[in-house]
Amino acid sequence: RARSTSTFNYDTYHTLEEIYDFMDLLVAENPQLVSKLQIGNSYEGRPIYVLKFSTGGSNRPAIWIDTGIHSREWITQASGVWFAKKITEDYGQDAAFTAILDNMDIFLEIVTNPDGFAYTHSKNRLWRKTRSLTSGSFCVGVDANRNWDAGFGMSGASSSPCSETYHGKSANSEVEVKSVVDFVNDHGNIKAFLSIHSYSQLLLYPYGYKTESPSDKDELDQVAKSAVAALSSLYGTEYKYGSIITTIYQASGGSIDWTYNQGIKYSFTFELRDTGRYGFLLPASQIIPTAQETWLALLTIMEHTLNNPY
Amino acid sequence: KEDFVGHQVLRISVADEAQVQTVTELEDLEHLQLDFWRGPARPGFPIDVRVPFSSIQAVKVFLEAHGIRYRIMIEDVQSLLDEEQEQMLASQS
Repeated sequence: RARSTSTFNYDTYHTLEEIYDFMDLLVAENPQLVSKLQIGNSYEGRPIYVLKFSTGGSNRPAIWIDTGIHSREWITQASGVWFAKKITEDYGQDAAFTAILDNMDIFLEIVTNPDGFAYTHSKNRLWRKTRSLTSGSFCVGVDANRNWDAGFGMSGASSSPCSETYHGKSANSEVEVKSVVDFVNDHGNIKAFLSIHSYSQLLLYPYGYKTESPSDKDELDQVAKSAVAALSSLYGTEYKYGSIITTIYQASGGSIDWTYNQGIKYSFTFELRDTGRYGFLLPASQIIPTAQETWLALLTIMEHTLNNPY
Repeated sequence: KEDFVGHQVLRISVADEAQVQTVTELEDLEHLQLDFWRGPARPGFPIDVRVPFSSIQAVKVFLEAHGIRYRIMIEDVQSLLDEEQEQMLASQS
């Protein structure tokens, strides 16, 4: 196992244990900047960790980034690991990013669905959902991104426990979702919520469960446009952007619809690479370039959040 | 560990709403055990679906019978998974 985050191999995929070890290394190397919070336990009892990046203050305005809510989207957890290291490298070095972290905290949840992620390594690489059992069904798991209390159970999710988009028995039934909901509610000062998925190269904002435009549509569209331009500037990777329902399809019970309805204006979902060659099986050689280009988009959104307090 | 030998991922190009609807109906045929990597959305928005070996012939015949274009995005899912595993083991060593 890596003895430091400098020898950690960022251009390969890692197991849950290796990612959790990485988190501990990063905290140990940067005790003034990074701490590890446990926000709950998964259905199968695994700890759910969030890395907090803070330069002081108390309950500062914050930015939330999560990866891996759909466990088979391995490029997202791998990108999350790279983001974590990038934050510690750029603070104090990059002026724009230093300004962000001098005024805001960043919370990064790298493995949002630990049970599903462990299952992709042990039994089924293409597992997407949680691993919760549904009474009365032999099918397992809930789509954690259909389980939030925003249009829950409406069209755009399935009521069949065997479906990949099964919404679960009730909103927040999945402890992996409830843990984040409780954290966001307890913190109360999160200003941007960025949830990272793959694949199809999209940057999306609310809503997914209804056609009504968010009241901040123009601003969100502008921010998305700038973020996509920044992302594409590195390797020319092309993204589309827009609201979930107008850009792809109706999806109910999604995380950013709930966070936007809580008043977190800058709520976005990323769909990272690929365009249609590898799908969820993106080669490890594309981890770093994907993370690098995505970081430019994240920076754009974080800067906008910093410069437009609300 | 789940084995995906012979599974293919098809990229389906739907030309109109009727074709979107037709592919959506496929989604409900549970015996085909289709796994939509990118679900049916709208014309011009590609649909990616993993098809188990046992269902490939039926799905291709169905698409061709309905004049719905597709291409094979991944010839054999298991071979990509094997490559991924080898890469991880190589990097660990």
